[in-house]
Amino acid sequence: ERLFHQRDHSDLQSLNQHQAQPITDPHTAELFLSKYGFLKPVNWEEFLHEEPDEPDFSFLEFSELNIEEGFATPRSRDANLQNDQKLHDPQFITALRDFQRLSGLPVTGVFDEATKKAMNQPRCGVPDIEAEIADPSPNNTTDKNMDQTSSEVTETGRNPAVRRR
Amino acid sequence: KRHLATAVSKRRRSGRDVGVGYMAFSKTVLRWRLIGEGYSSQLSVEEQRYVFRLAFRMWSEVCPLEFIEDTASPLEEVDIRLGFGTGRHLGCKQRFDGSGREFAHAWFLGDIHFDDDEHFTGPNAGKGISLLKVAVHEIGHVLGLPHIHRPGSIMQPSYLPHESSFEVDWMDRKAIQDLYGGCRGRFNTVFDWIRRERTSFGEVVIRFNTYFMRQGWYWLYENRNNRTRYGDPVSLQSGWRGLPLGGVDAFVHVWSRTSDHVYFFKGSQFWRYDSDQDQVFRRDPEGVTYPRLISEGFPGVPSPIDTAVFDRRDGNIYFFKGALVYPFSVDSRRVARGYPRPLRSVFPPLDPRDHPESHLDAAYFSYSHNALFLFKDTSFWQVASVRERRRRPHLPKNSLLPQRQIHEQWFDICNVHPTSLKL
Repeated sequence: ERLFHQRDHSDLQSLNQHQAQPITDPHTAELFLSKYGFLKPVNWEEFLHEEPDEPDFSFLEFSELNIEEGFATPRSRDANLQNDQKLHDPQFITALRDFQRLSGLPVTGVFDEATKKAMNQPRCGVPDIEAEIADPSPNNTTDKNMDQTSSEVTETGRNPAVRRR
Repeated sequence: KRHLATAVSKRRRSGRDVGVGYMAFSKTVLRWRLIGEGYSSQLSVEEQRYVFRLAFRMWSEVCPLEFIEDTASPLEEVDIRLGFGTGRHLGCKQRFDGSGREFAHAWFLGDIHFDDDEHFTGPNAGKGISLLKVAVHEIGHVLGLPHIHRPGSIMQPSYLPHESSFEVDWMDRKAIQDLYGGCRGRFNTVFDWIRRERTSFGEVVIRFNTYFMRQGWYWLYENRNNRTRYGDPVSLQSGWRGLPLGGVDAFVHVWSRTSDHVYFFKGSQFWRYDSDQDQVFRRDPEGVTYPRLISEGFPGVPSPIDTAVFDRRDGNIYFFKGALVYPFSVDSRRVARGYPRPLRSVFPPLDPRDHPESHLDAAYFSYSHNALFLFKDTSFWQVASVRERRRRPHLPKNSLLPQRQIHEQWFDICNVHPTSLKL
């Protein structure tokens, strides 16, 4: 049972003390920008129910995760060097500016405190910028006699908000 | 992927220009389920299901979609599956990151995953991450909305804890309606209910609210906000005690120097409503018991009626049935001489082809618009007012201006699925 002292469980302690790795440096910022599509549009629909490409150790859950994500290992010298180079990488700067613009922050392209704080906000995991969904034209994936599943969908067009300039 | 590809069919919505959003269900009733293996360990199962029922209802209140919680059908018949998990979860390739940052994700075909490492709380808990707010956001994705980087949008990617109560705002409503269209439908009656209230200083003030009734439920319409009250529709018996459960045919407010009576009509009977006690009279101050037969209270008027409206200018109640109009004089207690007459002659069209002809749904005098409207199906006609005729003297008396769609003047009057009516 999770530890709590208030009758309404409002002070529920989380069992696992597993915290998401905060965004602290350009490297983790780059992972963030990549995950949410600011470096390259994400084909989000591809991510559902893909078979995991490595053995499923979910029952191990926390200790394995820490190791795998590699944040806990001491930072090597060249990682620092890489961070500095990232700060001047045009692609990184452009992605940062896009993020700052969408987040209503001053568009500086600089990985400043306000940007860091915005990146660490609780948020939805769906990317902000998705790749255009491939257009399975009716004649090669669906034919008229196909039984419609209960989830018929129609596309009404591309979302201009996610179009990259 | 194969399943995904076979499940997806694409049809470009005809006549719709491209708007916000990219994919939409072409089904209007969607089934959802909180997956048994994916219950949260932080809230009781009932709390979780209640929050999700409310979240789906909030979308249903602003677009033509209806949602049913389906805990029995085979899983492939369930359109939207929700579940909680931590780290690697529910066969999903996207691993959750633990407490902080990513709290949930969703896909347009219907899967929503919540990170159970987050501190999710019930509505109005005032702390933690509101599961209701996150659920409404993720359902927005399932329905086809992307992230919308607009302050106040429920589809903003980041969670803003300081917003205590939140609703689907105007722009988000337009976004989802751009995918699914606006809410259309017929109404049994539409009326402005006027009542006296006493201010804290003891002054008597007269207030009114606009109501739309459809079968056994109703909406309060907030004219100044161009939308229905948050949380409507509600069931008729919860707000109008004593009225027939299945709804009414007409509402009439006889408001003159000598009389201030509110009546509801249904079938062959009518009730008088006690606006002070907010319920129907069983026996009114004059000793009359209700319900009464329409033929007794309004001799010469047939029943059931289609609708009725009181005209303060001539003191008549205009009863409508079929293609005929029966003006009933409240003072002389009888149908006016020379009536009934055809609707078309009493309310002549400006354009001969643009007229409701018969079987009106509602006749509604709006104090907000200071105009009389005739409703039929999803259209309405405004009766040319005196002011209008002063501007355009050639207009015949009570002529009907060109018809318009109800949902283009009164917005977002949407059904919810009966199973979520009681939320």
